[in-house]
Amino acid sequence: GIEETICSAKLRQNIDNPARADVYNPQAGRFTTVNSLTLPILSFLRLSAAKGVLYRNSIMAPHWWTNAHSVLYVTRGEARIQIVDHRGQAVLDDRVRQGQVVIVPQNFAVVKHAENEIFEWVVFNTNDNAMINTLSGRTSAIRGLPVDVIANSYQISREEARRLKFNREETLLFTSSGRSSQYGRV
Amino acid sequence: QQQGQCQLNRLNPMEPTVRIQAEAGVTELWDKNNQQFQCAGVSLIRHVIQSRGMLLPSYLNTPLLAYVERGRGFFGIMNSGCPETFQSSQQFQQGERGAGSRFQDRHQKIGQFKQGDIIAFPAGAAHWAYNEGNEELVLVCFEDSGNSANQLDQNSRRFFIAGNPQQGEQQQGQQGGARSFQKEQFQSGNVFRGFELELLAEAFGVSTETARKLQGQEDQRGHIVNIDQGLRVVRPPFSQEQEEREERQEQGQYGPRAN
Repeated sequence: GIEETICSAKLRQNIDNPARADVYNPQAGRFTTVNSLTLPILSFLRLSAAKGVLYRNSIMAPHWWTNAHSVLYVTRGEARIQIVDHRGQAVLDDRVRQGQVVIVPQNFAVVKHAENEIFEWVVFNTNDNAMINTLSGRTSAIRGLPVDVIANSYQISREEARRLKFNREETLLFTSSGRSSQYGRV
Repeated sequence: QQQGQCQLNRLNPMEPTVRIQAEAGVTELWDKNNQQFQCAGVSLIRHVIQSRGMLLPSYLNTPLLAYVERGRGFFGIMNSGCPETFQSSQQFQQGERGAGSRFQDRHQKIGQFKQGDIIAFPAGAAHWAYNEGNEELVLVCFEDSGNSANQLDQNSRRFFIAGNPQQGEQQQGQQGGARSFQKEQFQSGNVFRGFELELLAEAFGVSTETARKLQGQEDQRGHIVNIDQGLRVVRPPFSQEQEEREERQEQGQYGPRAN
């Protein structure tokens, strides 16, 4: 086998191709990542990237990047984005549209909501294997908690805790009923 | 003194300077503004958790090492995407459905800790801890904000994902006190607070009432809460005696275990 060295390193990978999606929800959209596992040269750069597409009336789960800052560049459409810091303050609550850039610091919680049109963006991450932790959905931190911890953390019944835990089966991209867009504050 | 240069020609022992009181425990902070901490790029906090007290789930932008100075209990770390491998069996429940609802749950792995243990918490991984013993649980936590895993500035920031930490009562120590930034960690809301209620309800597929509970505005308990009835989770036997008893039972069935 030929050892991959810098000279013969693969330098390019397309992330627009839907067939390369890592997360796909036919009703809500897709999310494609490129990191040092799929493009080894990135381990030298210690950077990674991702492409997201959210269909109209869809939500990207509230999440945080556990090990990287994330620079988001909108390539199409518009969405409402909220970013929350460690004090629970919304440091950004805005409609972001094509051509704009938003910086999401490491660990800051983010939610994106494509209300009236499709929303497409690219992210650049300051870690070659940037990881997302979600707050809702099947692979979320909340899902990982015991029911009792949830019930006691939020002072709710066990039944309510189960609903919080299990009501969303999707992992990252959700369809929305559009209820929340009526209350948008922006 | 040159800009940014450390002054290490005189060192001195330090006491915690701030105490943040909560319903079932207190957190003491060493003043991170102190030159010695600044130069080392670290901060130190000590959680003293009452029996049946739980430190609410949160995550940090720095890796954390916790030393169990006293007591025992169990903890959970939510690693993104890891499966819920601690699970009560489904069939078992079916059989017993008639006998009232049996405890059923599935969640990520739970670890046990006891005095003398060191526990490692990666940066960005949400975690919680519970005092299962009858005595106070004392956790001395070392936060390495100079670590390469922290991509923010030199301040470690704790993001609570539950409760209303700002309800903690703060008491000042003798020496001045930690910089407001440090105290802020335990005196602000949880991350759900900043999201719009409707969007939150959508994201979880629950009612706005439940979403409001997520935000914890009315929660008066602070960051360490009391769980009267004790915490029920799916978990293997934790105590050593229990484990030895089970092992003996096994031997009884199969004879002494060959070396």
